[in-house]
Amino acid sequence: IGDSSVLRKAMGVAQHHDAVSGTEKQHVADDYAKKLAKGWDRCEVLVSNALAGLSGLKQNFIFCNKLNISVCPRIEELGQFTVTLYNPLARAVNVFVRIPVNGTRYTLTDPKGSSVLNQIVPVSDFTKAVRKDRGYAVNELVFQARVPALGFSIYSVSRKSDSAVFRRPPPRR
Amino acid sequence: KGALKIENEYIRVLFDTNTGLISKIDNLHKNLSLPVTQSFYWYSASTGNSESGQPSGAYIFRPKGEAPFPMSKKVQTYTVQTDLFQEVYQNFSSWCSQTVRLYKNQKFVELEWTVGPIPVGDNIGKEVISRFDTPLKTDGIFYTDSNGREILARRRDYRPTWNLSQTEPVAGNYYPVNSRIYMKDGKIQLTVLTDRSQGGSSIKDGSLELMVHRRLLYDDNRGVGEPLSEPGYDGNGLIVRGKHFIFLETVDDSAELHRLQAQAEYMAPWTIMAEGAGTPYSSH
Repeated sequence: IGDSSVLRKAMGVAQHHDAVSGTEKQHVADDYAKKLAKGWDRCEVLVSNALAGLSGLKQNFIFCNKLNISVCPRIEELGQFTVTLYNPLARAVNVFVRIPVNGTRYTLTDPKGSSVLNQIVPVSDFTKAVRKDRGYAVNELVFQARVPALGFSIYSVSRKSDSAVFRRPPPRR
Repeated sequence: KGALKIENEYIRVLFDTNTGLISKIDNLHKNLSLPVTQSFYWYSASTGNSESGQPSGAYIFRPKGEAPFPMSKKVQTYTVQTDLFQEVYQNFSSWCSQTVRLYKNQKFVELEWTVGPIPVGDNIGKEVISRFDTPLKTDGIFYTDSNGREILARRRDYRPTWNLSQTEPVAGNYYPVNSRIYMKDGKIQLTVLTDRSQGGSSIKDGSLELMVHRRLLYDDNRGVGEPLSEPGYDGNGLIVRGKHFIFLETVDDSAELHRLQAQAEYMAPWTIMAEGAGTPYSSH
């Protein structure tokens, strides 16, 4: 059962001026983080239910909370997956999406079934250093998506055979 | 062989051949050009001095001197250029790096910085800033926002409601930056959008700076009772990664760009994955 009240309460607790300004003791900061993480866990279920209800498709949605460091172990190896983009703004937006993957060639289709230009690039050395590379994705899939106002788009991704090996462009010092 | 550069339909960013730092930004549509040097610096945190025993801490920002230390005078770079985006990777030190990114058709430059863990083995607390230096004549005026609503003009060493005797030339000019900071002359405006609240200032004319990370060794005696030194997941110190979005525009046209982009950033789309082929879908 999805439930937003856990996150709502955690957000309520984090309204304290110490949480806003970062002047709390470390163990209190840790506690705020724990409460917020637990709140988001329950919201993931809520969002999954909402997406399934709105689209009429029942799927096991995967939430990747570390995309900023190119970490999402549950999709990196998949041959086929979908990317759902929900736009909370009241106007349509174009966004660039970066997904960690291990393949080197993918086909991508937009909600109308049309092919979408995409790029595979290696994860940067900086990102590898941050995540102390523990077997995480080696590449990123980058594409531009359009998402309608207050709505969502689903893009489909399929891995092609890795016949062509990606070569990093020669560094320019 | 010539200066490293990245460009799209709207923006061109040039890099200094010797230092590897950003050296110039051009707005190709408006024919605007501004020499901009962007780099990272750190202030040495005060532990108190003869004028005041106040150390820098969780509540108080108080650098030891007015001049921050450059993270690096020269950075190693490499570039990745594709049909969708162009990037230049800059390595400032073992604990500071940045990706300068231009996506296709985007009207701003994206800087993705990664800072930390801040080393404190030398027993010096450090407060790290990203600074943009330009020749803009700003007469001590810069602008910061309050949650993107009211933009307030800030004047260096000045308060509108009392006669200020400035005792802290750096900290006394720092202001909260909830989502943006900018400076302008009569023609050009340089705007920096942030992805989180930070402290920021313009310590010299034509210069903007934002504090991106800090790690301190002493409590500031304001109640928290411990130094601000977050351990991170492995106990070695926190690593932070964030973004700054840079707009070079005319003064008249800047607001329309930075307000719309700030909305898009604040309410960025959620990305949710699912296994399997799925069915194409777009809601209305």
